[in-house]
Amino acid sequence: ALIRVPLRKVPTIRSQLRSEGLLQDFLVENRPDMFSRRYAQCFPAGTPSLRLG
Amino acid sequence: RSSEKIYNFMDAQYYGDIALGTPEQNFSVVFDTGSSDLWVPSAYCVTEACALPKRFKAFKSTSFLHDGRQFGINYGSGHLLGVMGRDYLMVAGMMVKRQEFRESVYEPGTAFLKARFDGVLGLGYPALAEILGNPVFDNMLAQNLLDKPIFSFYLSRKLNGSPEGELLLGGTDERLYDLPINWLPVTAKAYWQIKIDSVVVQGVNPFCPHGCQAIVDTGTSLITGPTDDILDIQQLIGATPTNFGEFIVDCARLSNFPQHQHFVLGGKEYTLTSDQYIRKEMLGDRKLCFSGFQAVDMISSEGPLWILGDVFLTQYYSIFDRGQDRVGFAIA
Repeated sequence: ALIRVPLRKVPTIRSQLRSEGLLQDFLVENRPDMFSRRYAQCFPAGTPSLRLG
Repeated sequence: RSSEKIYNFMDAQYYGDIALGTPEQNFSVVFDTGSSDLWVPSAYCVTEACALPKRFKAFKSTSFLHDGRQFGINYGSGHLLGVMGRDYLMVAGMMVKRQEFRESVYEPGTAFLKARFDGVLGLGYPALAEILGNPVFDNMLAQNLLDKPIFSFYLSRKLNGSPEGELLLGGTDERLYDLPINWLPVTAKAYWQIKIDSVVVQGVNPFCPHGCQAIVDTGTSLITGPTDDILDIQQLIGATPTNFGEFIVDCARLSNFPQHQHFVLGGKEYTLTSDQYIRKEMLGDRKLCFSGFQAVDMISSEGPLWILGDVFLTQYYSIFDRGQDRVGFAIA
């Protein structure tokens, strides 16, 4: 009744994307809100929206 | 919430094996205390993201029961679609009958092509499940497959350690931790949510002075907290932001990091040394050192949530008790 499930530790998706230079593309695709905030800091209120997509 | 959950799997690093169907079809899944559903890619998935070798072939399982309901999860710029089914689930030789699970048939993006895992097996409370039916652990309990309504995690920090990690269903292994166990009551039964008394950095206690809420999440690798607090912590440890929302420190300074971070849980201090809260990663021949703290704003009805992920759980053996709705920690 005690079940042992072995777990393997492997590099994260983030590490793999970083090593292949794909991390930024992934974040733009999956966290547009994060990048929107960054753009919002770069462009003051009143400038046209640069929301992704 | 779904968006955050999927995004968080990019930091998952511990996987184990399960099998679904008759004959068995094998999958690697993240055993995730931060969600409550079981999902694997479907053989019917046609998008590039599903170009994985392991996909569930319902038509090859004689025990598969088609459910017919659909589910969808919005995230980022895309939408994950799937259908629900029911089949036998094998976990380390134990068979769970009539397990509801989700087959994803449309996954946008290609991130999961990079994953070493095929799906996710959630170990949270039923309230967190997005599909009807029992989560896996609830089914194990309902079918009297376990002696105790407990599961526990041992996560080793070393790659290729022995073992690299272990999930024990039905109890704990005292060889993997030092007594005593400090038990904390679950404050909201969805995530494994507990109360943090306070967070102390560099001997000062500007964080959670009156306590705050945290979830214990094996599906993410970092410790996360409200943006304002985490930015203050990064500043205190001298970490510099990258373009990707991460914070980096100079690896050469590691030996000079005198700071200890303390989480006070149930009146007991849980210490992380700099070697423990800094993640090291090789990029080509360069070593990068990242702060183990990350800003993620998660709001619950009890206030902002912190997440205690692998950075914390590699140091402390964690025990999840559904019988008494409590989480236990002991030195791993």
